[in-house]
Amino acid sequence: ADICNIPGIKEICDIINRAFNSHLPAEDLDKDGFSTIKTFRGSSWRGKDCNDLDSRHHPGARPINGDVLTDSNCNGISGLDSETGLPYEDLLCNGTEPRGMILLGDSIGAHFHLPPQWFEAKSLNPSVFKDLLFILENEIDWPELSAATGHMNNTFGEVIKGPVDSIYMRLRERNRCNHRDYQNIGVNGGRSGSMNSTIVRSLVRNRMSDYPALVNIEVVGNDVCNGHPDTLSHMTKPDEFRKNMLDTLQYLDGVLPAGSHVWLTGLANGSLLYDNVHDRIYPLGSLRNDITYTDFYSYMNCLEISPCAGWLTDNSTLRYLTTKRAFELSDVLKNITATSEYKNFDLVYLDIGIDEVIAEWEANGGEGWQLIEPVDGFHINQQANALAAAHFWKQLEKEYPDLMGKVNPNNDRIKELFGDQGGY
Amino acid sequence: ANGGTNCAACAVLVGLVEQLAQVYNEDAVKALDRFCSFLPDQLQAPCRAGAKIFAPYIAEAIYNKETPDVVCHAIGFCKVDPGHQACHLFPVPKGGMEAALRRTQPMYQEVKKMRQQHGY
Repeated sequence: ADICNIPGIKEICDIINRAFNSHLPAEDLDKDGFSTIKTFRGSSWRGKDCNDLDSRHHPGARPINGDVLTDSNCNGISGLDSETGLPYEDLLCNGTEPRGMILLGDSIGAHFHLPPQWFEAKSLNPSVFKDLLFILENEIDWPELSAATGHMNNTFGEVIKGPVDSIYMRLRERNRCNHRDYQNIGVNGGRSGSMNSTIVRSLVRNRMSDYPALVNIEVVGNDVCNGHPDTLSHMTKPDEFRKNMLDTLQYLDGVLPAGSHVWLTGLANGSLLYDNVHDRIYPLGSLRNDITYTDFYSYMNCLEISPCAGWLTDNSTLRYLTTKRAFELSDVLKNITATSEYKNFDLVYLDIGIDEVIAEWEANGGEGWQLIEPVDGFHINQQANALAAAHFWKQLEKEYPDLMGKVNPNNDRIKELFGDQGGY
Repeated sequence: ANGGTNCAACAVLVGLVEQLAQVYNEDAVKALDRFCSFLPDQLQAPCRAGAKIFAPYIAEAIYNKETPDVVCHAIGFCKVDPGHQACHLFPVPKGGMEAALRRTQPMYQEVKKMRQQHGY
């Protein structure tokens, strides 16, 4: 018997399914892909809808009639300049090359984080569970603080610590007309196959009526990560990976506005996870110092629930072979970038660069384990997300400055006139 | 295998309850209630409903110095599938896992009967 077939429960199940399976907002009256609530794939994930009764009004839209009467693209800029008689959108945004930031990816992109306080008896108290429902409704991800689409100050300091920096925040700083134009379509467990079948299809962009976008496709581990004991035989093969990615890119060419940019991120070197934490104490063992990450990894492998049996293991040969396959898949991405052309976007490739981020952190006196998620031992933490954003930005600035668009000379005027532009 | 995520969730929860009991110097029934009281209002009732069923067994096993892994076998969330070894997150109990699982067989049978009676 399926509990979701019970009348009354069915409607609730439909809402949850829509959000969790299609990666679209559960509450979205005009069905434009943007929502007024934060969770269930709402404004934590995509810019907040400023008019949920009109699908033409959403973040990233080109302004309708100069947004004289309404703020159709929700960037907080609307109205008429009394001196010139021109719409502010025309005056302050025209010719500044606005663009949105869209992430298509996995749990690294969505920023998976389980609070370590939940696993430490001494830290347990009502305040660490205060945001439990919010956290569950956001699939235990923190897109609002992520490297790609982070957009707010960290007000969750009790359960997630560290600074916030993101590509979106920097794009917005560069051009305040980009306000609210972000989409985080990161999905826990996302890999090239699900990218092509569902994730990319949850992207919302109208080729004709929306601005171009900077799209980052990042599936940095799950094609080589699984929990099977014979993990190697369940990894994606290079030819299959190539086909998935080419199909994804072809789909994108059909939906992205002309002038967009797509940036592919290479797979991670997950060996660094074990290298940095294996002999450290796991949060649940903090009271008696009796559980290490190696114990935790072995336990997950024993139950066959490890997110990555190939990297989260004390078997160095297996870790090596997993990294080898990851590098082979990254080579596929480099090859696609070098050999493919698309009508509506240009394509670039960047390494994920976590190794460099850790090396830089260590050069400044830090230690590698301080950048790894304490509970799962598989993701990068808040501090590393912020550092990764800065690292990527530096790389883009150096190698592909066109992707970032112009600096809007009207930023100060926008701040003066429109303040925080409606916030988030 | 061996109970998968249900087993892991049980081991973490029982481990926390056992540690809370030590931190606050109280028995496991009170520690489990303390844990439920930390949760948001909407989740306290389901937490207490689960606690009502399993707390006596958890408390007895913890009182007998069984590890959280062994407790979770005893209350049926973890198992040993054919061809597998028993999994453990916490240090192996004195005398080994197999001996501990044999020791808690009566409790396992009792919980199994209780689960069947309640249709779990």
